[in-house]
Formats: sequence, C-alpha cells, structure tokens
Amino acid sequence: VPRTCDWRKAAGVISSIKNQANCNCCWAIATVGNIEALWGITWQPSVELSVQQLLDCDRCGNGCGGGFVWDAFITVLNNSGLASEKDYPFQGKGKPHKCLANKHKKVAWIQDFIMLKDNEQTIASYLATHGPITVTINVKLLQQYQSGVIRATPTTCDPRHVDHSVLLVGFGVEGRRAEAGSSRPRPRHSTPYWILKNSWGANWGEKGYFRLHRGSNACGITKYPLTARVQLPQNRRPVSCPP
Amino acid sequence: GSLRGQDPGPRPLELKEVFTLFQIQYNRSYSNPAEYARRLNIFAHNLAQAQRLQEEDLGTAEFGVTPFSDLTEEEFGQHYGHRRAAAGVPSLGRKVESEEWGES
Repeated sequence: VPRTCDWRKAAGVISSIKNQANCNCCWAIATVGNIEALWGITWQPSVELSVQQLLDCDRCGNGCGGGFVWDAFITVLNNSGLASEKDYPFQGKGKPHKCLANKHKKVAWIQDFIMLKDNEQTIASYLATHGPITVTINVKLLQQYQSGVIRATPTTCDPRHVDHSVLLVGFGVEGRRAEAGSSRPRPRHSTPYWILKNSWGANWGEKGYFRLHRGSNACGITKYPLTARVQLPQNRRPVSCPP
Repeated sequence: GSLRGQDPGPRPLELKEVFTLFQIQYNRSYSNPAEYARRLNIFAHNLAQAQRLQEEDLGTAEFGVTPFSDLTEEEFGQHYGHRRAAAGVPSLGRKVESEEWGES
C-alpha cells in the first residue's frame, strides 16, 4: 500500500462534483462515480454517466426516495450498462415507472460488482491498485463539517448506523503542520486520512470533498465498501494511483 | 428558547449578524417572523453543536456554519441521511443493519 493515493490527480478519472439537491440519490451518484472512475482508468477517454437512469430504473423503484448501492449495481447489470449523462440527464426527481434505459445507447458497462473486506488496509490496497470505491457512512457529523480530517469516535459517530453513500477517491497522511489560517491546534502526530467525494455540490466541505480519519473505522467507513468490476483491455498496463 | 424578552446585548446581535451573513451566503429567506425566529434558534443550536464537535474532535476538522446550519438534526437526516421512513417508504442511503453479508 503506498503512503498516499489521490485519483483526483489522474486525468479523466474523477468526474465533477454533483449536487443531489432535494433528491435522496447519494447511492446513485456514488455508484455512477465508481463506474465513471473505473471506466476512465480502464478506457480513456472518460465519460460522464447517467444518474437519472438509476433513479428511473432502480429495481426497488424508489427514485429520489432512497436506495442502496448494491441495487444500483444490479440495475446497471440488468440494463446492460449506463447511458451518458448528456443523453439521459439528471432531473433531480425519480420516475420509477418511466425507465428510459432502452431508449438510450449505453456508453459504459460493468462485468460484476464486489464487496471488499471490512478492513482499512485491504480497502486502501484495492483503492490504490484498482480505483475508487463506494462506501456508506454515518452522515451525522457532516452537517457541521467545513474542512480538515474528522477523527470521530463511536460515540460521536456511530459506525453501526450508516446512511450516506459516497465515493472513496484516495488517502493520505496529514503532517504536523496545520493549514495556514487554521484556528485548530497542530496535531501532535501525523493523521492518516481518507479522501471522499460527496454529492452536495462543490461549495460544500473541501470543494465538495471531505476527509475522514483512516484506521479507526470512522463513521462506519468499512461497513459496506463496494465496487464494480470493469474488464481490463488486453495489452494495456494498469494505471496506478497518483501519490 | 425564544429570543423574545432577552436583553439586547452584544451576544444576540452577534448571532443575528452571523445568521444574516448565512442567509446571504446561502440565499435563505423565511416566510414569516415566527419561522425566522425558529430558524435562528436552530442556527444557534447548531453553532453550539459545531463548537462542541470542534472541541471533541481528535483530528484536524473544522466545524461551523454550513449550508445545513438552519436545519434540525432530524431535518438534515431526512434530506441527507436517515430519513424517518413512513409507511414503508425507504430512506436515502437507507439504514442498513444486516450482518449477514459475506464477501462476494
């Protein structure tokens, strides 16, 4: 496992920050972000994929009422792939009985999806060698979050109660030096962290991202680490995560 | 509690100023004075909560005013997390409890 990994630094892997607004579709945005990233790593150039397709076609049929990442992956498999965001754009409301998947050309598809072990070392290793992963965390502390690394305890953020899906895009270590202008005291020791892509717009958190402490199952990050599997093309070297 | 009846001191004024800045930054308006007062109270509660989190957090996180500072914890959960499900309607990123999952 490398010391640091940040897929945002790889061109064409991480798409723009989305804003779910009044639609409870973090599960769909995280799933699409995972497939976009793996597709971008495997088959350049990248493409932005349709969140709306998952809202309209999810097998549980709840659209903006909520869903699960694993159901979203099954929907992608059942639909034989995802249309592009351009062809099937996000509307912020689900139409579960009006699935238009068959009317649009699929521009990305997956072979399978898996759940990783609930072990942060395993997750880091897989992230560094394969690409971003969806995780589901306890959302509680994010209401007041502005920036920095959240180091939660089971009391402040119950790891058993996970209710918000996001995309894990990297990890790193924060050194002793605090950020300029910060009112927080400097950490006595270096702080390992995860980098997560949220779906609340680019004006939230750290330009749409946030960081959680790595190594303490902060907010239940290890509970449901899921990722699609995209077939690697022959004669192509795998891309490694930029440090 | 209600701000009504409080002595006009610097603390409420400061809070109102911060709240006004919040309203401007996130384009918030409220339908009537009662709703304004309610949101101001929630805002004050959230600022206190953010301060507590800041003191308790062992990392380097900064907590404070966010786009969700005028929402109660329950409202935030309904919109962005654990929606209180009614009549079988599932929630956002629905609360998952099963321990039966193994590796795929």
